Amino acid sequence: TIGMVVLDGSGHIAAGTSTNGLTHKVPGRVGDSPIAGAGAYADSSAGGAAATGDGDVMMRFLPSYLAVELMRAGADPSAACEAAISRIKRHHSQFFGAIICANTTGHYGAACNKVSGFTQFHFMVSNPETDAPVLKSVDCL
Amino acid sequence: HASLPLVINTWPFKNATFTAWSVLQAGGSVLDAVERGCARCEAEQCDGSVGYGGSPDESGETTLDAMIMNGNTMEVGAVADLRRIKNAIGVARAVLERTDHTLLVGESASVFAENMGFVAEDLTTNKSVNIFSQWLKGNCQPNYRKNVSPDPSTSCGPYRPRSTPTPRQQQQSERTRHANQRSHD
Repeated sequence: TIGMVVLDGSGHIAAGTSTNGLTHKVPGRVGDSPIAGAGAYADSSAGGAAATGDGDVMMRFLPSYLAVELMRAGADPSAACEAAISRIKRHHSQFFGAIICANTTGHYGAACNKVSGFTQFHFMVSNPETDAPVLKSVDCL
Repeated sequence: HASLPLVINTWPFKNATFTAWSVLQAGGSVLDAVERGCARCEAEQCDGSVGYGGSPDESGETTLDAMIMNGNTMEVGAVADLRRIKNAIGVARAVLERTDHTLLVGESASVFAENMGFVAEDLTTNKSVNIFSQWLKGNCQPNYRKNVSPDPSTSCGPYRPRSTPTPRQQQQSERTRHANQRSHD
């Protein structure tokens, strides 16, 4: 799955996702990716976020919406991402998932839930400082 | 690291980031950047979890989900369980721009896509056929069914409802094994 958040120089935000879902899913199963607020969310007055992982679990908690609303309330993107992951972890300690967050000023962050074989989450960033795609990573909670 | 514009995406999909960034630099909109960036991943089948030929379902078919959201207008276009159309994010954009709806699903979403000029083609590849074959040979493991008979942890279907539910704790530990860095939303 890819989840993407884009901001232009004026602070306009868009977000998107694309996926072929989980392997061996029951036919007809749909994950979090096409659900606004779950797979991704964007509000140019607050920020954008995109989630990835086990959509069956993650879509129940609307993590992208939660992260954007936390940024609207003043949380920095890393803290917003961490809170969204922690909210799910409270109910599903072993869920597989991660989220990226960006606010209206171009600050960004990410968070993930640590499970066996998944202790770091990698994501890509491009902005005027990098002027090219740069690989970033975050240690999982 | 506060600077604009910004492209950020999940996983190390560098070409998708590059494409979205290039669209912005060329004067494209944020929606254009998201659509083209995600479409790049669909075409390249990023890590097998995006686009055609990946993540076959129980019947061996690849289906696609995609969504695009405009943070200025709060408009959303999305497709789910999309069949036979490779450019899922493009169809999502078409839902946003050419309907008053938010989410189209399944066979009807594919018909909508064809009507909007998207090409219908088989999403199966040799790789997805192989993944499906190995799954069948391995007694259909891993498996997302529960509370059915025969036991989905050891047997393929067809399945029928079973009266005795699996303990919740066991369900959660099985769940953790299923979704991973090679199989995710």
